[in-house]
Amino acid sequence: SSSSELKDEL
Amino acid sequence: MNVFRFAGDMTHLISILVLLLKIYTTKSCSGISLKTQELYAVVFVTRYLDLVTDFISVYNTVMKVVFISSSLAIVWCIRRHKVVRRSYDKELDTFRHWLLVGACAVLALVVHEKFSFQEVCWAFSIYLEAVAILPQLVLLQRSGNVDNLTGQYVFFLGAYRAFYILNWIYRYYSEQHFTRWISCVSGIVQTALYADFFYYYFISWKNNSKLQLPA
Repeated sequence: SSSSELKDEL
Repeated sequence: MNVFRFAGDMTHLISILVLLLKIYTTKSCSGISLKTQELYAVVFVTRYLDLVTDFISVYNTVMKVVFISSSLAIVWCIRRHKVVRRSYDKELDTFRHWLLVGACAVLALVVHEKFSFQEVCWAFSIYLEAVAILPQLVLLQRSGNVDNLTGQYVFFLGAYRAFYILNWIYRYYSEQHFTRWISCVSGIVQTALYADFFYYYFISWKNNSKLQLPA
């Protein structure tokens, strides 16, 4: 996973 | 969204509701660490900067807004509410929490995935969340007796972290999703900090007695 991937966890 | 992730978010939400319930019904914040609450407010504000840059889902947005606003409201209550603030255990809540903020800021500047404002803030918030419970645990240990709602508040916070770890394991096997290692390591540290508390919480639950932490 790249760091530009959306952070879907809270 | 899997069942572990949802259970984690819900126990997190329940912990905040339990804390608000305690403050609202007893008009008291005794046993609650303002330092920990201030750290959580910093954690949420720095982590959810993406509220204005990315849209993930309505659920995600609502939860972020709830976490930011409830943490700020709790800090406001303990500091400013004319009745609640009188019960604040100021002399027991002496943890030097700004040292944690400084240490996590330095760590985030050194260890991050990408050197951008948002990514460094995100890493900082992850590190700070891992240790934010420390002033609260120290306060509980100093005061010895823990009232039911405060005990439940810390219990649900710990449960939230434990569910998140199960969620990462589940995602790894079901979606081949790799959780960022910064989250993983910090999350494991954070959950481990509750181990001692959980131990005494279960003993008191088993014996049906009041939660007491050893000095």
